[in-house]
Amino acid sequence: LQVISEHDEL
Amino acid sequence: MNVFRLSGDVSHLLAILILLMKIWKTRSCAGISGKSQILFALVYTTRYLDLFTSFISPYNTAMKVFFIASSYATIYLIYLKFKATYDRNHDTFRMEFLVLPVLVLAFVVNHDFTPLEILWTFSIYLESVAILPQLFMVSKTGQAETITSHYLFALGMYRALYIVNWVYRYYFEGFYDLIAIIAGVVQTVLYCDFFYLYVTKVLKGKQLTLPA
Repeated sequence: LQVISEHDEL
Repeated sequence: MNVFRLSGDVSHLLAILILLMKIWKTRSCAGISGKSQILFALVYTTRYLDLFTSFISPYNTAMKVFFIASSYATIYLIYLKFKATYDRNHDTFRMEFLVLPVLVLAFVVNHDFTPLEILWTFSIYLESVAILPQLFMVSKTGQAETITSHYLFALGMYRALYIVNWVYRYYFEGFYDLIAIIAGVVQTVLYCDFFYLYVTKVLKGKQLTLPA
């Protein structure tokens, strides 16, 4: 799965 | 940030405030599943560890702190302060049946095999099933207090609104996170029969009763 750099959602 | 995600967060905040108010005002946690609250505390603790490593915005930080603090405060109220009113006999869902499979899945399906990312993934998967002990308890007791049904409605709407936020972000930002989306859909689907009962009964002023 693609790497999500930073989770900006709660 | 978009209006769907913001209203989702507000709905989540509202749910937590309704629950705290219910327990504090009635000085009772009757009908509330302590196990679900323990799972929620685990969800926020494992998801918001990035509180110390990445700063998104004051809003993001404030909400994370509130969700963590309020989840532990709720556990304190249920298991310590008002433990005499905790309905242990009806809160019997086996948490390990949720935590273990979710833990395995987090190691298998994730975006990045790093500690923080696996904990975040575990948290996302766990949140999608964390409400099951509570829904199980409502089905076991066959009814729920009206205030508790408002809590569940607000909590269910929070992730339903997040789904709209993900659709919005896909079309307008080209952003999507399959793990969060699939878990969010599962989470919202689990509320469907409750949503049906809430709309057809509670909104008509009736007591939320389930066919036992």
